[in-house]
Amino acid sequence: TTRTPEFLGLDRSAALFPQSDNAADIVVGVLDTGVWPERKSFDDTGFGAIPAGWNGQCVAAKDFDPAKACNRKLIGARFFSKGYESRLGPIDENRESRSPRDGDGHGTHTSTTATGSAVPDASLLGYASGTARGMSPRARVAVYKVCWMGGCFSSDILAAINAAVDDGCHILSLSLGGGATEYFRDSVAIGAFNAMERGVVVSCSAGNAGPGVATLSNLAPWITTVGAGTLDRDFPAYVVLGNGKNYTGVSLYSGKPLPSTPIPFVFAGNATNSTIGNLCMPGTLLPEKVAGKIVLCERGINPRVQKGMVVKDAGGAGMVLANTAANGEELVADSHLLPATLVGEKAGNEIKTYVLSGPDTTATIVFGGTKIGVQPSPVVAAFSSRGPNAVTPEILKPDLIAPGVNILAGWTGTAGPTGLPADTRRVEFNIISGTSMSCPHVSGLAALLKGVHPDWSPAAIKSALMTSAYIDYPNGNSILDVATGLAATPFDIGAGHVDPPKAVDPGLVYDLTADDYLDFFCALNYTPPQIATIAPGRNFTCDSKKSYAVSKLNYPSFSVPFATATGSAGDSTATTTTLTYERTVTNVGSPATYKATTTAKVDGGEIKITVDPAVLEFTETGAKKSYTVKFTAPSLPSGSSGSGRLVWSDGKHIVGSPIAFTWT
Amino acid sequence: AAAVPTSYIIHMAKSQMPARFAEHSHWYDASLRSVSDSAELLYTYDTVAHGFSAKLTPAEARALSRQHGVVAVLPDIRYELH
Repeated sequence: TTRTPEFLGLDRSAALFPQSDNAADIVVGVLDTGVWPERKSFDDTGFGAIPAGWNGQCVAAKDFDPAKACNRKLIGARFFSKGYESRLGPIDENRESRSPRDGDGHGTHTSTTATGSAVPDASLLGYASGTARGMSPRARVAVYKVCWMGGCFSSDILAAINAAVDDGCHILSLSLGGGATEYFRDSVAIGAFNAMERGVVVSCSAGNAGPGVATLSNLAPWITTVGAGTLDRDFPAYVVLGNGKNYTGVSLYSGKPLPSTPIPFVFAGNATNSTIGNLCMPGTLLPEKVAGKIVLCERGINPRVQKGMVVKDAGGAGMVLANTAANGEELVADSHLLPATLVGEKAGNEIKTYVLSGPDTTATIVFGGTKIGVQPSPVVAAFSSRGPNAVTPEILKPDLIAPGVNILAGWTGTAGPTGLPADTRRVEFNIISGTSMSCPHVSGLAALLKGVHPDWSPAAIKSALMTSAYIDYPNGNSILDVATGLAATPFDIGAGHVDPPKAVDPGLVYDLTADDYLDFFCALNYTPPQIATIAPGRNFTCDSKKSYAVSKLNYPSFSVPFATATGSAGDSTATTTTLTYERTVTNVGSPATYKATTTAKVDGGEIKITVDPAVLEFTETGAKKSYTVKFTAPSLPSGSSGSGRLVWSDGKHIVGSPIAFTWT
Repeated sequence: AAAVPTSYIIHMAKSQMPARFAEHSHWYDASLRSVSDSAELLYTYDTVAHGFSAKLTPAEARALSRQHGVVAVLPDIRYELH
């Protein structure tokens, strides 16, 4: 977060987000691995009294003294381990703290990303230096430790959400997830629904299972589901081969450099007795073949930093780690314990060709420090999970993307930056990647919006973040997906990349209440017990006389799944299908007249989009207007897809909704 | 495997609490005790869910799912950090 506030335009929009007492009244609850409270990011200088409505606790434990740990910034710290311990046995307190204390680092990273106080001169071993600050530095934070060495269990997560809502959190940030499952079986979805019903915004990570299709977690429409993109910052490390060719990779290595003249360079697959020696798995490298040399390893199976450790333990002098097709050109930097760099698939293939060209190949690695202004940015991270929504195809997920690659934020005091047991380095900040990192960016931004618009519902805040998101670079080209090198689709980025200065004044919002979601459950044909599981406070039954449809849920984006028509011979016919969606927008700006424009692009067919009415006139703030959208498309082969966009604009505001088309 | 206890989340229909119980937690406990004398209650949920979690054998979980007021008995699922 030494770069993301600038990247998100927060430095240019101080007037839009006054750091007032409003912001200080907002509490962000972070469900994660706990907190390292001694970090400067939790400094409470300048904070007033804890908000009157706060009911939370800072629990005492052997290594957690509330008097020292909590303050006017970190106002809550609790842990939930009963489910974990019932499944895996008592916590081994020699290995992890039975307390809110974070022995992992992940929770300290996410909580400081969302709300960390400004810390000047922050860096990781000199990399990414600057002032680190959370997205909402004036918000308060409460941490709920639910994740332990063996994982995070739903009974603990549900207990923590329950506590966080009771405590008085306004925003919940969950950088965790499970598989795609029906909402009434998903404890995060159940907890989030009832939190939402009480006005709490719930932001969750989309998952790191990309770039495969339908790999998302946290699919419920009342959750804000966040994918990950890059910043305009990089950490170049150049591979210089003995043949004179150079390749650019990334690294956060900060120790003694390699000689500037190339040294022997070998392929791990030729320095092993294992059939998977190319992956540099533990115990697979032959020391006599790698000692004093740079080793080319390939990505996959075991963690990147562990591969470096394997090379180091075998006596290697350095490592070039090459992406394969699974990761393409995505470059994620690591603070390896030996000189090492990660290169993309194309460079990796060329380097591999060179290292296999003879017995006397050589190389060196030159570390380039921190580079700012990298373009294009953002690009969608290959690891970021992708749609379509495997539970409800009519709801587009992810909702949006935010920075999640090479993010600097606070870290634990008990683990090194690689997290490896052998890493004895201790750092105040660490640089890591994942949708876990993008989620708290959005949580912090939601806190900012809540501070400016305390009366907005969770759905309105989510809508503002989504409809103001951007999908193009300033030059007009579409945001790219690093996994393909092509323009990202709505299944990759949802509504686009978050743009907080625009989100604060979105013009129109697509609002939703808990009642709207009850209709949504009826549209999904949920049974009364299933509805009661999600919405236990309601004695609700679907009305058999009422027409329910998922397409009526007032969502800020559109996912339009067409069924492929088949003829008697099983081939596609030339029939067309029309699907109608209903939406209602609420004017949260001044009186204005909005006009609709649409675009659509589908290979192999033409889609007709009709918006009725195409002009909406608002004479007062708070007024609501409804419209319908008809999508008429030919039958295309199953697996076909396309994208489009519906934009309402009054000339000042751009209220954009992505449209994703699929044929199944 | 049928006898090995594991944790479950039991969702209850709060409105169906029999009149003889003064508090929901007493009802939850009685429901649990009706299928097991020894089952360990982990949490009660009152705000974002209505019910409780407990360590049960699969057979006890099935028996509990047939109790009055129980709307769902869900296995405790492991989630992962992203």
